Amino acid sequence: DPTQKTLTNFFIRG
Amino acid sequence: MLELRLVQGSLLKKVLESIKDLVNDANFDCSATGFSLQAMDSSHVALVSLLLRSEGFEHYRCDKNFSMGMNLGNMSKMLKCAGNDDIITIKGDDGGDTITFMFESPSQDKIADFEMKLMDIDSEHLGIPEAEYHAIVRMPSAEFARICKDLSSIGDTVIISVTKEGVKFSTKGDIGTANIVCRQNTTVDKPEEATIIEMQEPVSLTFALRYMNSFTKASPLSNTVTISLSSELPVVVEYKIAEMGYIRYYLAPKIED
Repeated sequence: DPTQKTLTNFFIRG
Repeated sequence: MLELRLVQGSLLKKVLESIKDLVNDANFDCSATGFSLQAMDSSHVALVSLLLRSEGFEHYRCDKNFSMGMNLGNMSKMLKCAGNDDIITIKGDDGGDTITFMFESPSQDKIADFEMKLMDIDSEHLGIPEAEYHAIVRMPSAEFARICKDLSSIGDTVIISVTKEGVKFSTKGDIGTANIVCRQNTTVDKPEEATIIEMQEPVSLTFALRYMNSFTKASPLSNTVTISLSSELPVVVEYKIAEMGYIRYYLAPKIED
């Protein structure tokens, strides 16, 4: 099954 | 100091109902631009971005940029005490530890004020880069809510695929599978009933239905919803708030490792 990614995988912190 | 007066107070009540189940605590940012919020859910899978522009308020005063940390469950409890036709005024101070909500009935014969305790919230702000989306679908918000609700009775995840045939929402679960295809349809009586698909290239992404269902709580804010998709990027589900701004939800996809 595909794995749930988090937004921090795509967007820059800060 | 912040002072804002919203004649259509029901709008703020609807905003709270559309975010309180996703995020427990959040900082509201006050600036000359408007009253805004960016917050992630506790698992960092979904993010909500809200903007209520200053021009949309009958009165808006913000002398200095500052944030107010609020428990959204508590804020919702307070706003539920406002009538749907009430005018809502919010007052707060930079560095203050409370915020005041004032509710005025339309005939001015009942005036209530509620003071809520603020909290310190150590929130993480994410920089959301400008993105070119492969496909943008605009459809009636009630239709999107219906699809998410129906599919979540069958499965836990939804695959959203956009091709030149239309947009397909698919799920599978223990009891079987479901596919719902919506084709572009602009021959409707009212523009808000149209389904419009702008596709640069086909895209297919998998998302948790639990979050999608939570986003559809914003449906009372707008007749239409815009879903922007790009391969390997979080989806953006946007509800425009007439004359005032928007509520945007970002949801990270599920990806095969």
